[in-house]
Amino acid sequence: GYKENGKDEL
Amino acid sequence: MNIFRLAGDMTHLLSILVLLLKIYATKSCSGISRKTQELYAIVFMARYLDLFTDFISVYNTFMKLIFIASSLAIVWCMRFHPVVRRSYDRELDTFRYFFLVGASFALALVWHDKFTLQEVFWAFSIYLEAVAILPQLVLLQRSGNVDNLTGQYVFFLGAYRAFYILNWIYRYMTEPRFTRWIAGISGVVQTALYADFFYYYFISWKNNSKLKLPA
Repeated sequence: GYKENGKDEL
Repeated sequence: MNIFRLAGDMTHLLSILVLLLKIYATKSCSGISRKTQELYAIVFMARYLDLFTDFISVYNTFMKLIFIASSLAIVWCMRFHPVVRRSYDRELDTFRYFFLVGASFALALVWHDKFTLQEVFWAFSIYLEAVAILPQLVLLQRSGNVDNLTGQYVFFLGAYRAFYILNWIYRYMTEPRFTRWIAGISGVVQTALYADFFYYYFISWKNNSKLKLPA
């Protein structure tokens, strides 16, 4: 999945 | 998701499992800094504010829950478990970590991706994680010999962020316009703080000797 603010990591 | 990030997440999970094993198997938390555990609990709660608002993937949500639950459970054990709490090195674990929290939050107010509550707390969690290991490293230096599980715990905890640095390099090279300056620079600082530990850990592994950090 992807998040608009790029915070797709742990 | 790339191999470096998966390796990083698995190494991070492994460090937590090793710590849980140490506390459960030995019913002792000697050599473990409660302050570092408390800082990590703050890091995860500040970083995963989006846990209930943004769904990224089952994996992402599952791991966030694991990290938050395990860090809180370890802090609870070290504070309230009748047997474990007795082995806490209270007089050695004296790092004044309030300054680490204050400085990280102040920096997050200045340097963040966007000035929103979630982004400021995310930056705060990144800066705080970079220095969260300091109380634990100070405790290791003071407590002389380090038991194997504690040494492995710190080693995997340091190694996971090194894998993340490889992940950011990989993403920077493969994804257009990928930049992650806050996490990248903080990640390098965080991993650098483990440098001397990694050195002594390697020496103890090579000589098959007990891990010992110079005071």
